[in-house]
Amino acid sequence: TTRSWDFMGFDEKINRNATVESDIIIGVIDSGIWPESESFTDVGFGPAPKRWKGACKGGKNFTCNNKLIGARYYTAESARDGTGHGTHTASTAAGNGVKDASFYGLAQGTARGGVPSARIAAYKVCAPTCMAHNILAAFDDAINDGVDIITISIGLGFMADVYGDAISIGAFHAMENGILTTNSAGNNGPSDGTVSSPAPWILTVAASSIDRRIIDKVVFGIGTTVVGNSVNSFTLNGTSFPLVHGKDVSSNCTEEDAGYCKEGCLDSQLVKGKIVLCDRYTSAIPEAYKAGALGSVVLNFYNDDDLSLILPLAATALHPKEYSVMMSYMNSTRDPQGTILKSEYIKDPAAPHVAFFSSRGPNLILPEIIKPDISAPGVQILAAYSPDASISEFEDKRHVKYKIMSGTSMACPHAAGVAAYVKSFHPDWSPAAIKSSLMTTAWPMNDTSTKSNISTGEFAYGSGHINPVKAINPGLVYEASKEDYIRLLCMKYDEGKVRLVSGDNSTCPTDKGSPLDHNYPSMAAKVAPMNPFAVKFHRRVKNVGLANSSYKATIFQDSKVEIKVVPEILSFKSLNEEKAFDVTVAGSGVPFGSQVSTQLVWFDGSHSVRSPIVVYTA
Amino acid sequence: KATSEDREVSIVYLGSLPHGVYSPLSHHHSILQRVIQGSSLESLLVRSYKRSFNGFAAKLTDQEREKLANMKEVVSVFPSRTYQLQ
Repeated sequence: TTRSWDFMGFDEKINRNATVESDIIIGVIDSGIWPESESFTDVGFGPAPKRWKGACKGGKNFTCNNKLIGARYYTAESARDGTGHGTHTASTAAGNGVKDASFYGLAQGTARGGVPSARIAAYKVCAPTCMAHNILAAFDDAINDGVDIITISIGLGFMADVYGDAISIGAFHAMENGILTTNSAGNNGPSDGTVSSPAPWILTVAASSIDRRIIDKVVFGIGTTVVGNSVNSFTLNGTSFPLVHGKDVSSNCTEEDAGYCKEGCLDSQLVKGKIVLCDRYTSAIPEAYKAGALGSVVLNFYNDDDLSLILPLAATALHPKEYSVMMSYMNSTRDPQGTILKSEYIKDPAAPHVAFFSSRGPNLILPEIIKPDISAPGVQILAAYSPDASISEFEDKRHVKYKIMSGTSMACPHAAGVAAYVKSFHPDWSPAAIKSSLMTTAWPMNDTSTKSNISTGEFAYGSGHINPVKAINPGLVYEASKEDYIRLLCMKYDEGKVRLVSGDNSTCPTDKGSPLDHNYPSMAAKVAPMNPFAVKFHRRVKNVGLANSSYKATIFQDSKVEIKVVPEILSFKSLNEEKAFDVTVAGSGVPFGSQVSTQLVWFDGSHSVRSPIVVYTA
Repeated sequence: KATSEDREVSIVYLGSLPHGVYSPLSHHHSILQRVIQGSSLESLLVRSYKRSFNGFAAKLTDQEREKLANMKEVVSVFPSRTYQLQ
C-alpha cells in the first residue's frame, strides 16, 4: 500500500468526506487481527458510530479501541492474528497512514488503507484453515453488528453452487441488509473456470500488478547479471561465493532428485557457505535452507514474474532462459562463483497486468455473469503484519510489523477500501450501485503483457482496473435490488427454496425471463461454437450524475459481431431517474473455447460509463 | 447407531429469518430431532445462525443429510468445507 494507492492516482491529498468516512465500518472476515499494530491505533478517533451493535469479544489479552471497534473469533483462542494475513488485509482496506513502513527497507513509504478514517471490526475464522460453518457464523454476526462493507479474502479452491457456498450465502444476506461484500477471486489461475466466487451480489476481485516491481539480481562469472523474482532482504555485500548445482552436492539421491533439491537430498557439508542451484522451486528452498546453504537460485518453470516469495535465505527464482544461462556458466568453468544481491525495485511501465496466479472465469455456475468483476492491486503489496507470525512458509525466524505479500487476498481489501470510499460520498447507495460504480469506471485493461496460452481478457480482469478517483462519480449506475437477485435465482432454482431465501412471499414469475437480462454492469452470453447467434441483453441505468443530462451509446465494434443499442441516446430530466435499453449482439463462427469481446460506453460529455460485452463458447 | 467417525460437520441452510415471533434455536432443535437417532442433540449441534439469517451447523451422517435435504423448510445441506486464505 506504500505504492498501490498512489499508482491508482488515489494519493494522500485526495478529496475525502472525513466525517462520513469515520462512520463507516469495515468488517474483515479473515485470520484475525494484530490489535497493537500502528495501523490500528485510535489517535484522533472518536467513539464508535452510534448504530454499531457489535462487541469486542476478542478473547484473552485482546483490546479494541476507537479504530478497531469490534472483534470476534470462531476458531482458536482469541481474535489475535497468528498468521498475519488478516492484519495485512484489514490494514489494506482501512489501516491508518503509517510513515516509513517497509520490509527490511524494501517498499518503503506510507502504508495506508483505502479509508484510513474508517473503523474496523475483525471476525476471525481461520487459524490457519477456515471452515465454512465458522465463515457463516462470522457473516451472521457482522451483518447484525452493523458493518457497512465486508471484505473476505478467503475462498474454496473451486466454484460451488450459490446455495452450497458459505460466502455466497452470507453475502446474499449482507446484500439484503445494504452491505456489499468483496471477495478474492482465488489464486488458481491462469486456467479457465477457476474463479471461486460466482454470486452476482458479490464483488469478485482479481489481482493485478502495480508499477513498482521488486526484483533481485544474480551476478556471476565476470559480471554477468540476470534478474530473478523474490523478495530478498539479505545482503551478501557483493561478495562472490561458490556456486554448486544440487546434483553435485548430494550423497544419497538420484541425480534428478538431487537436481531438484528434493527433501533430504542436499548434503550439509557440501553446501555450507555456497549458493546452490536447484531445478525446481517448491521443494528446493526449504531444503537449501535446512541444509545450511548460504543462498539458493531456483528455476521458475512457469515464467511467472508475479510469484515473488519472501524466502528465509538469500535466494531468487529465475525464468528458464536466465537459469540456463547460469547453468551454462556453471558447466563451463571449474570454480563457478556468484552472488545474489538484495532486492531492489524497478518501474514497470506495462502495469497493471493481471497476475499470473489470479483465478479466471468464466463463471461455471451462472455463465451470464462475468467473474471476476474487477482487478485491484494484489502483487507485492506492503501492509501491516503480525509480529508473532513467521514471515515465510519456511520456518523463518524473523518477525516484522510490515510485510510484502501477493495474492487475490491483497486485491480484495483494496476493492473494499474503494467501495467504502464511494459509500462515504453516497451513504444511501445500494450495494449494487456501489459495485456498478466501481465496475463502470474501471480502467480498460488489455492483454499485451499477459502470456500466450492462458486465459485473458474479461475472464482474467473483469471490467478492468479499479479506479477510485472516478468511482465516486460514475454518472449512471446499474441498480439491482434483492428482488432482482431473487428473480435471477428463480431462473435456476425451485420456487419454494427461493421463497425461503427471500423470506417473503415473493413468487417466481410465470415467465421466468433470461439471466441475460439481469441488470448487471457487464454482459456475457455463452453461445454454441461456430453457429450463428443473436442474443439480447435488457438493461436499465439510473442517473446519479447531472440531473439534466443526455448519454450517447458508443460501441467498440468487433468485426466478428454486429451490435445494436436501442435507444442510442438516453435523456434524463432528473436525478435517480431510470431508463431502459437493449443491446443486441449477432454473429456467427465463434470457435470452440474462444470469446469475442467488445464494450458499450455511455457518454454524456463528462461521465464515461463502460460495460464489457463478452460472447463466448464453452 | 452412527459413530462420531460417521459424522461430518454440515451446514443446514434455512434461508431468511421468518418475520414475527420465532425461536430459531428451538426450530433448529426440532428439525435436528426429526433426523437424528440415538444421539444427544446438544453434542451434535455445532452452531445456530439466528441473527441475520436462518440455519445451523451440526455433525451429521450421510443419511441424516439426505433426510434434511428433502425437507420442505430446508434450502440446502452441504458439508462444512475447508476454505483457504488467498
